[in-house]
Amino acid sequence: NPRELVAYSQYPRPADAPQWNSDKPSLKDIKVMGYSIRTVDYRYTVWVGFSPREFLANFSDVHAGELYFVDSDPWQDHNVYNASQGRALPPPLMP
Amino acid sequence: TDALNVLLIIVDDLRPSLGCYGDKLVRSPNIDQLASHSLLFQNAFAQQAVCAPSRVSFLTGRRPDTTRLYDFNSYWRAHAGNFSTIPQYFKQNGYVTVSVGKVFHPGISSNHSDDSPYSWSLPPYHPSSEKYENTKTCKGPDGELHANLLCPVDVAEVPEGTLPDKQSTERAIQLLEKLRTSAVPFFLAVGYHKPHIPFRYPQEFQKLYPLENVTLAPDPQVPAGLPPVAYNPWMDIRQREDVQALNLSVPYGPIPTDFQRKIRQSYFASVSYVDTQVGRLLSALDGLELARSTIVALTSDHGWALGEHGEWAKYSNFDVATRVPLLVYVPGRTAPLPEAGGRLFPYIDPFASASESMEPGRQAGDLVELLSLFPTLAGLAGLRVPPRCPVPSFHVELCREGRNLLKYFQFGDLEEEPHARG
Repeated sequence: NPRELVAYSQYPRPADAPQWNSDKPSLKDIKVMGYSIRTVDYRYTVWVGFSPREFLANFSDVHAGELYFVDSDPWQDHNVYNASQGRALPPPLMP
Repeated sequence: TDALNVLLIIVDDLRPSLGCYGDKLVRSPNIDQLASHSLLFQNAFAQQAVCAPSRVSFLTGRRPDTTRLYDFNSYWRAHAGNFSTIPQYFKQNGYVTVSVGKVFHPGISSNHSDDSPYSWSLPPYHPSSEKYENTKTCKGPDGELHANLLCPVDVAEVPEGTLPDKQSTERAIQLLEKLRTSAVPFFLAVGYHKPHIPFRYPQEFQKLYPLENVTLAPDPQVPAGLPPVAYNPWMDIRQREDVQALNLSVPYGPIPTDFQRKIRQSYFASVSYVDTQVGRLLSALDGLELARSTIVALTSDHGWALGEHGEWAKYSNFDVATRVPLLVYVPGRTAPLPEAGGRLFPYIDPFASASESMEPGRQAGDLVELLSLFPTLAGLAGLRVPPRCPVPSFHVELCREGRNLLKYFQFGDLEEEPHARG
């Protein structure tokens, strides 16, 4: 089912706020990793704590989230992640 | 049937701002022509929107969490695992593999060798004029030379009187002429540098995009609900002299709207310039009668934000930074074999009157990942598709984390073509 097809992307950050090396942090400076799940319907991203020594992402340490629905918000300008919290997320969303 | 050759074209930082992806402004007739004979994936995404991590990921078929390359400072064979690459796999299967231009990201991430000798049969070629890319060769309004972001040039005046991508095209054509008579099939990867910054392109291409026709991004403001961690502060373009002179505030800018339109104008002009290079390369492939025996794949390592969400460049998880063009031409499968002497890819001049709209080729709307390039090219060339990776797979040299997309290439109407049966 095309709706179940998923494309994953990720991006590292050195801090929660933008800073001089936010675009290209060196491995040792990575503190947060943004993991995105994309389907034809939405893009869901969680920015979680990341340890560059263990190469481990901590999905219970969520720094921020993004959720955009393709049909109603094709340019991804209206993040509804916070509004979606507290409601059960569809299974494919669970990392 | 003889094994199919493979021509892999990687265009640095190219977002799907192309006619074949529905862009009404951009002139990309040669890539559009390729698309008309190809399968076009409308929703293909990179696994990380920055050069080296994305390239190592799709060339090894492993996710960044497996290559453990999120920056530019490690070589996967030493740092994560001895993962085979697409060219290496073809080389091990009897192909002559050759690299021209920017295929692997240069430097540590490819062992300062473009991963030679593992991946390549011959020493990789890098255009000599690349060393001037970031030097002061851009004529400013003051008539002086600067290291600018916006850098339309008179090619006759730049050092060596040429540009890297022109040299890469010339070299690739020479190699095709040599490889044409080779007894074994070839895997030729050509990496174009543009439209990566600086936007240094032949100044005549600017005429294709008069500023009055260039709009701002549809959503140029930083969205209210965007978490600060998600925002990319586009620090790289700020280092260019013409952007520095704007004295922009960090991290959110904004860039003055007239300069935003100039950036977009130069990005599109760079795309049209690269389109002409792709056109010359494909026309040579055709002229050497290799179009009937060569798979052509064209893609990019990630997209590029052109002001959307108040962002520029890549470095984020937004679709504009991760979505890439992905076109695959398979002779006799995505298009009928060209008649003897027939032309599939005649060069099209983007300056000629707006070329009649190209007949679209086959399209697939399903989401796909750049990771799938490895298994799919292997399968289309008739090689054994590497097995799925176990988790974790650091200890496994040959496996794939991406889906094999071969099922999208099963078209009933062309099945009788010999290569299709292959």
